[in-house]
Amino acid sequence: PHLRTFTDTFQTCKIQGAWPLIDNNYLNVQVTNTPVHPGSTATATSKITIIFKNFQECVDQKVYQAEMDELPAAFVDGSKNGGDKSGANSLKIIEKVSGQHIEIQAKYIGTTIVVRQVGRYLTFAVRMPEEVVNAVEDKENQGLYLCLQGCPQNQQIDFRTFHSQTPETGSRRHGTGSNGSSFTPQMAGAKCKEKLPVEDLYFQSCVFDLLTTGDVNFTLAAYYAFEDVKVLHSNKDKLHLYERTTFGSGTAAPQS
Amino acid sequence: CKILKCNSEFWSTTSNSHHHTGAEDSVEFCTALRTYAHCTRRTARYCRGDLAYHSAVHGIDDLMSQHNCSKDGPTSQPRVRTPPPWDSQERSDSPEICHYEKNFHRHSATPNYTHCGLFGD
Repeated sequence: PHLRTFTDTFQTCKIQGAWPLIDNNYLNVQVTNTPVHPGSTATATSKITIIFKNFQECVDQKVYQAEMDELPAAFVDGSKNGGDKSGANSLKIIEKVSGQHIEIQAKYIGTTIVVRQVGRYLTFAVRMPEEVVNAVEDKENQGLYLCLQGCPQNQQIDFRTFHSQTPETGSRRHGTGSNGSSFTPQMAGAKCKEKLPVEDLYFQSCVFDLLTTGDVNFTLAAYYAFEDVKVLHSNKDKLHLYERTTFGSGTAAPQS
Repeated sequence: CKILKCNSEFWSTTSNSHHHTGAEDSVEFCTALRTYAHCTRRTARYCRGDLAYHSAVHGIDDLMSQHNCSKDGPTSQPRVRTPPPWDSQERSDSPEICHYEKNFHRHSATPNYTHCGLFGD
């Protein structure tokens, strides 16, 4: 999947299996990514688990879980708010589009989370105060979590390697199915431009996804990811990103 | 930091009771202490380093120990208060601590927000 971190770095990662996105005193978010085709290194998010930790007289511990083809508008206990405490309504789930789009408002920590199902896979976006992001008991021993530290170097995918190949070798390299070779870079670019007219990293991600999977739903995933950034990001001058985060060995990634 | 509010609520509650001699009074006193402790915890975020706050926290521990009060147990019912104007759209019983932005604004400048997103393949 493509990751935009709290510090506006942008990466494309393998991160197959379960990975933590956020882990602080108030909130824990974990995602599970599965190969888009059997044996493929390209993965997409198939499960998201969000744990809101018990907080004073505001909320009980609440767990939200979304999986492929199951995007509930309630916590796993069936409730839609923070429980029985006096401030319970400072945490609530709002269904935007049934089975496709939910928003979780956690007012007690100034946080908004958006989860969508686009095509078969899930997308995640969060707006969170810096104070909450940095609220960890033991900062020295804080474990890895992707929204803050980004993906480990060995999990990052180099766009340059991918783009330097022909579509056919590209699809073989990524192990995609027959759909993977149905788009040429030109066709993918044209398709993505319909939804993402600015050739930023969202556009590039869209092209990458079409070339690796041939699944046009990923065009919408990139489109909605950008729509979410527009709503959730506090700096409207930083919505579009053009420079990919530097790569593992320290070499700079190509600009758009 | 609103520790003085906690202090005054505690003294207001206990000054109305008797001299804490009987078992019933002791139960009431422990309940008031737990409520006081609860109130100090609510202020903890903004009272760090405040002498009155730290005194209160230590004082509560001492009093709980002296009166053999359990830390777990009933607390006093929250008092009905007139909601401030900014609470007019919210539940009247929703504590201020449950509104991050309103809390934050009273103690600092506008909070800085960050964003994180994950999508695609």
